[in-house]
Amino acid sequence: QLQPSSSATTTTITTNNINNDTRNGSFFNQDSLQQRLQLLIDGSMESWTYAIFWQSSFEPVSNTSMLGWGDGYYRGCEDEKKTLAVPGTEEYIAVQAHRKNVLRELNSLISGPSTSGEDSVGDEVTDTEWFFLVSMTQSFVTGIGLPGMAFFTGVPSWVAGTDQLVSTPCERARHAQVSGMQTLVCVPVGNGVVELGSTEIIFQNSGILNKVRLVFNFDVQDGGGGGGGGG
Amino acid sequence: NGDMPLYRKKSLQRFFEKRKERLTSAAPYP
Repeated sequence: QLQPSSSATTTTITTNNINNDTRNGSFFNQDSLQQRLQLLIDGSMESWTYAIFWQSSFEPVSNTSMLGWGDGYYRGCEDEKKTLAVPGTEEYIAVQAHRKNVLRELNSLISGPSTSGEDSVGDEVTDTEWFFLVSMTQSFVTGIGLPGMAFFTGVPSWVAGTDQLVSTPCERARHAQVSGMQTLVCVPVGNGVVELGSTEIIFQNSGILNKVRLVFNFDVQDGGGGGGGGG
Repeated sequence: NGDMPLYRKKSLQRFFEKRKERLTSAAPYP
């Protein structure tokens, strides 16, 4: 069973920890968020696999500023068949069985049990899809991990290449790498962080950074949330 | 199900919709 973790918290994707999430809604309404995320990467010259908005919130019990799931858009990638396990092996079969079970449970939670007899999950669940899904359960203490650090400092982080991802002191970056991602970018915006991931190596450029800030209606000049402000 | 926040439920719904589109489409991604 895969047990991905962030630098701040360890989570296993189950329907329980999704049900237990009691955070407030997003700063932007979610339809707007989704449109912005799609606009960012569908119209991009670069092959971004997904975009996620990490929403900041304050946890009064622990007196901690956190980043948690706000919304995400999974676009997919050309190499969808890449998997951690070798196809046909026992490990691969077990991994796929686990992922499909989780997807069926999640699908029945939001849509109700399938009455058509049709398998709601279908084809294999790729590593990149799984990485994206698991992200919905994750959170980061401000200042910890790539998203947390970007939010805390107000400075975007851009990590491209396997070696860079592996050597970054962030469990999410390492999990991204083993899931097939080669580029991870975190851009602080007013009330959170926009994260972009790609299975291709995309070198740093100001175009996408400015586009994030424009799409999220943020100052195009340098600067950022700095721990919770701005926007 | 009643405890699942709406924003997360919507994220999952969109994920499943897009996944279905990808699986049924000849093109693997936009």
